[in-house]
Parts: sequence; C-alpha cells; structure tokens
Amino acid sequence: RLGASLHEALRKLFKAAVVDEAVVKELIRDVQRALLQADVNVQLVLDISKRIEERALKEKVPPGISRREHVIKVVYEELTRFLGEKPVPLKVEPGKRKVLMLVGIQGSGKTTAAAKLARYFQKRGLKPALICADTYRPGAFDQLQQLASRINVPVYGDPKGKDPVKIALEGLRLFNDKDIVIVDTAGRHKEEQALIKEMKMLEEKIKPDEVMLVIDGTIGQQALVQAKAFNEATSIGSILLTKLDGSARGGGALSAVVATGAPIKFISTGEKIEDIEPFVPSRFVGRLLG
Amino acid sequence: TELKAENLRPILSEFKLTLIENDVAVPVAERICEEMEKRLNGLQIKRIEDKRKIVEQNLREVLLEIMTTNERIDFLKTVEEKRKKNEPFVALFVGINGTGKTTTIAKVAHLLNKKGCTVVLACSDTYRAGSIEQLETHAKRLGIKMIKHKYGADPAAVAYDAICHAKAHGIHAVLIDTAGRMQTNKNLMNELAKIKRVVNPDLTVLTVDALTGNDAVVQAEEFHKNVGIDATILTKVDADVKGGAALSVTYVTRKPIIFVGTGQSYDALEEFKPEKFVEMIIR
Ligand SMILES: Nc1nc2c(ncn2[C@@H]2O[C@H](COP(=O)(O)OP(=O)(O)OP(=O)(O)O)[C@@H](O)[C@H]2O)c(=O)[nH]1
Ligand SMILES: Nc1nc2c(ncn2[C@@H]2O[C@H](COP(=O)(O)OP(=O)(O)OP(=O)(O)O)[C@@H](O)[C@H]2O)c(=O)[nH]1
Ligand SMILES: [Mg+2]
Ligand SMILES: [Mg+2]
Repeated sequence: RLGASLHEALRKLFKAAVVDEAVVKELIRDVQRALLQADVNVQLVLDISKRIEERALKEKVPPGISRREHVIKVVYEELTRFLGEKPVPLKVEPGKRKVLMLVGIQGSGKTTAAAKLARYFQKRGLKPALICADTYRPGAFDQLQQLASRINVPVYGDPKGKDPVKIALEGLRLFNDKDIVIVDTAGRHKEEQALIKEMKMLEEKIKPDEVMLVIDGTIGQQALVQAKAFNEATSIGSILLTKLDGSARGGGALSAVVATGAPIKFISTGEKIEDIEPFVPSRFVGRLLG
Repeated sequence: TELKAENLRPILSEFKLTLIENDVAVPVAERICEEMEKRLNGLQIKRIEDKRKIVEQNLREVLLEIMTTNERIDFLKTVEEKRKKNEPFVALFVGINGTGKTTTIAKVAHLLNKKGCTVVLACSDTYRAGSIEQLETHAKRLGIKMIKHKYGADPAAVAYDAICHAKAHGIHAVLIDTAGRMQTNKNLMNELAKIKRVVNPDLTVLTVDALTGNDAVVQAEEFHKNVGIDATILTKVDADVKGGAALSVTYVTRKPIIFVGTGQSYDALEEFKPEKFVEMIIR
C-alpha cells in the first residue's frame, strides 16, 4: 500500500517534462508522507526532507546523470546516511567467548530472537548457549527451554529464581567454553524505573560484550524516546528489528539508530527459528520507501 | 469574520502533524483534518485571533465523537446478562504477536473473580513455545481452572472443550487465549475465523499495543474484516504513550475500546476514558 504511494511519486517524477522546483517539492511531500506512514519519527522526517530539498534544488548535478536521477540519488543517500552503507556483522569467533545481552520493551520478540541468534551461529559452526535471566514473565524459562531443545542448544535458567544477576553469573560460569552466550532479559519500558535500574545493574555485573536492543517493527513514534532511555541506562551496541513479516515498514528502527548510534545487525521475519537474517541497509531503505 | 479554507489549512496542517507525532495513523490524521476543514469552512467567528482556539475546540469534539463510539459495551453488564440466562459468557481474545493477549486474559479473569463471577480459561494457543505454561501459571496464581490440550492440538477443540466444561459446571465465563498472528498471514487468519465459527463467542476482543504506529490501522481493519471484532483492549498504556493508536483503531472499526492495560500486574486493567485520550492526542 505504501509502496504504491512512493512508486506513484517516482512515476510522477519520471513523467515530468521538466524537473523544476515544483516537481521536486511535490516529490519531497510524497517522500515525507511515505516516511511518516512507515513510522519514521516526525522530526527526523522533517530534517531528512529539508536536507533532500536543499541538495536536490541547490546542489550542482554531477556530469553524466540527469537532474531526475540526481534527485533520486539524493533521496536514497539521505536515508542510508543514518543506516550505514554496508551491513555490520555481529562478530563471533571460535574460542573467544562473546556475551550478548538482549534488552527491549515487553513483547518485542527478545526470547524468540535469542533462540534465533543461537541457531544462526550454530549453523555457522559456532557453539552457542542461552541464559534465561527473565525472572518476571510466567513461563519465560519454559519458553526459552522449549526453543533451545528444538535446536539442541544448552540453556540455563532458574524458574524459581528471583535474582537475574545470580542466574546470569551462574550461567556464564557454566558456559565458559562457548563461543557465544545469549542472555535473555525481561521486557521493560522507560517508565518502569525499577526495571530500568535492574537492567543497568545486570549489565554492570555480567559485563556483556554487547547489549542488543530488540525493537518491534510495528512500533510508532515512541521508538525514539524509548530507545534513548535504554541507551542512557545500558549503552546499546546493536539493534535487532522484529516482526518485519507483517505490514509494518519498521521506521521505528531508524529512530532507534539515531537515538543510540548503534547499527541494526539483524532482522526477524517470522515466528520460526529460521526466520532471521543479517540486516542489509539498502534493502531496508527500499522497504521504507516501498 | 468568516473562516475560510485557506486560513484554516496552515492551522490544520500543524494539528495534523501533532496527531501523527502522537501516533495517530497518517491516513486517519489526514481524513480527520479534511473533515475538520469541511466542518469549519464558512463558520462565522468574532475575531480572527480566535481561529486557533476554535479549531482546537472543534478538533476536541470530533476526536471525542470518534472515540466515544456509538456501540458502547458495558463488559460486566454483558457477563451478568448471560449469567441470568444460565449460559457461560464466552470471550475470544485475538491480536498480533506480543500485544498482551495472555496477560490481559489473566487481568480480565481477576476482574471477573472480584465481581463474583467464576471463570475457566481456554489455552487455545497450542503453537507458541511456553504458551501453555504461561497461562497455566496465571491460572494457578488466580485459583482458576484452565483447559489445555497438547502443543499442536486443534485450538478450536480446546475452546470447545472449555465451553463444555463451563456448561457442565455452571461456570459464568470462558476466556479463550489464541496464538498471536500477523494480519497478513492468510492461513492463520483463516484458522482464527474457523475457531470463531466453532466457538461462537459473545465477544471477540482485539488486543492492540498502544505503542503501535501506523500498523494499528491495518491490524484493526484486517482482524475486523477477516474475523469480526466486537471490542478492543489497548495494552501497555503505562509506557508513556500519547494514545494515537486509540483513535486509529476506533476510527476504522467503530468498535469501542473496553479497557486499557496499564501494567503487568493483575490489577493493571482500567476503564477506557475517551476524554483523557483526547487531551493526550491533541497536545
Ligand atoms: N510474526 C512474527 N512474530 C514474531 C517475530 N519475533 C517474535 N515474534 C512473536 O512475538 C511474540 C513475542 O515474542 P517474545 O519472544 O515472547 O517477546 P519478548 O520480547 O521476549 O517478550 P517479553 O519477554 O514478554 O518482553 C511471540 O508470539 C513470538 O513468536 C517475528 O519476527 N515475526
Ligand atoms: N507494561 C505493560 N506490559 C504489558 C501489558 N500487557 C502485557 N504486557 C507485557 O507484554 C508482554 C507480552 O504479553 P503476552 O500476554 O505474552 O502477549 P501475547 O499477546 O499473549 O503474546 P503472544 O501470545 O506471543 O502473541 C509480557 O511481558 C506482558 O507482561 C501492559 O498493559 N503494560
Ligand atoms: Mg521474553
Ligand atoms: Mg499469548
């Protein structure tokens, strides 16, 4: 649906006899609407479109390309500026144990992502392990354990435990020979001060190599302020974007990148353990714009 | 003086952006501003300086009209009426993954218990890892019976089983938990429509995460079209949301929001107050 609107905008650009200021301004309005409907933060959309307008109208068109092509190139460049040109992989090397801690808002897909990441690295010949440090959600340990048993990955947790730090430290002690240990934590949002404090303490005590923020692909304008809060509590090293198999465009991820300065490393595209792939910026910009 | 479209548009543009910043879906914000322009065009006002206040007041009225839907549902009254007929009240909970269906069912069960109604839960999420253990933990904590089958069982069969149990034991309400599913997945939407046909619930409730952006419109439309929704519960309202999702969902379904979820404890379920949401959405 959204793709149709931007596709239509670009078609108008291509059909225009002369790419003058009016045509460019109309394209920018269409790009703005597409980005807003893709859930990109309003302020970000206004900033991006202001830059696009300035460059499209004032920049000298490089030799060999048309004004029209230049405008399209500017739109594309301004969007990838935030996301990065190339995919940034999650580096895991055999024998150098990496501890990855997953954090995020309730229901964003952390527990499922933990298992998916374990499977992803297992397929690449690495030894993963999982720790359930969620002491709040009923059935959290059962959920992770059932996922782990499907892929034959060891999991540690204490369903009756109340101290996530104690559980995580014990799990890390047991899994000292693994290549990657993924720590699943309880969902939380920025208003739950006690939970944010707990997350901060968990990070300080287990000292993960990377804290990955799991962002729901359906999230709206609140993505920026929520991601900022997470980053202030536990410096975010990477982002995993979920539920992209739905109709949401995932614009909230752009806000999260801007708020944390962290790259998106993976996207989740379904409920099955196999439904995970490394993030490719160019493909995502295509999705944002349709 | 008379309000004209040209001097209304800049003010309405500003309000439109505010609505979008507060999570009202773009097409809903656009349509509301178009309706506002028609409504205000030609209106006589005393002073031109008042025009912003007039627009804001009218916007408040329009939003309140939308969110105070014509079909009001008094949930407890609806349950009571079935109780008087000696029939179990059956509610089916649906929505996309992770929106809070299972937790909301526990909260609703707790509310019904407090009002003296007995409840049985149906674990019709036979798919997701840990779904049975999650609902079972809630059932045990609340002292409520839960009907479950194995993982992989037919969700409709579990629901049917729970309704039979309720009838046999004179239990007042049956709350059915279903697996989360994307509205874009045809097979899963068909499965849900089938569960509804078999169960014939008194109320089909859509749970929507209050943090959802433009997808709220698509979720509401598709679930309403393919399954049929009677009411919505907006969850995670405690996450400092601006509330626009409430407007998006009621605009496209015309069905009432019966509760809002305000946290993770059993008491974190409150009545939806349209006036409160209107104030949040227009700031
Ligand atoms: N369709 C789809 N569903 C997903 C995806 N990722 C996760 N899910 C589903 O989303 C729901 C929530 O996932 P969880 O892994 O339980 O989320 P969580 O962040 O651990 O939740 P909390 O621990 O309660 O904060 C489950 O039904 C998952 O199967 C995805 O990429 N696509
Ligand atoms: N803060 C807050 N968290 C909530 C609220 N409602 C649900 N949650 C949390 O959201 C997460 C997901 O809730 P579930 O009840 O598992 O959601 P679900 O829709 O049943 O998920 P699936 O069955 O996987 O589709 C859990 O961590 C809940 O505690 C709420 O109103 N406020
Ligand atoms: Mg979890
Ligand atoms: Mg559930």
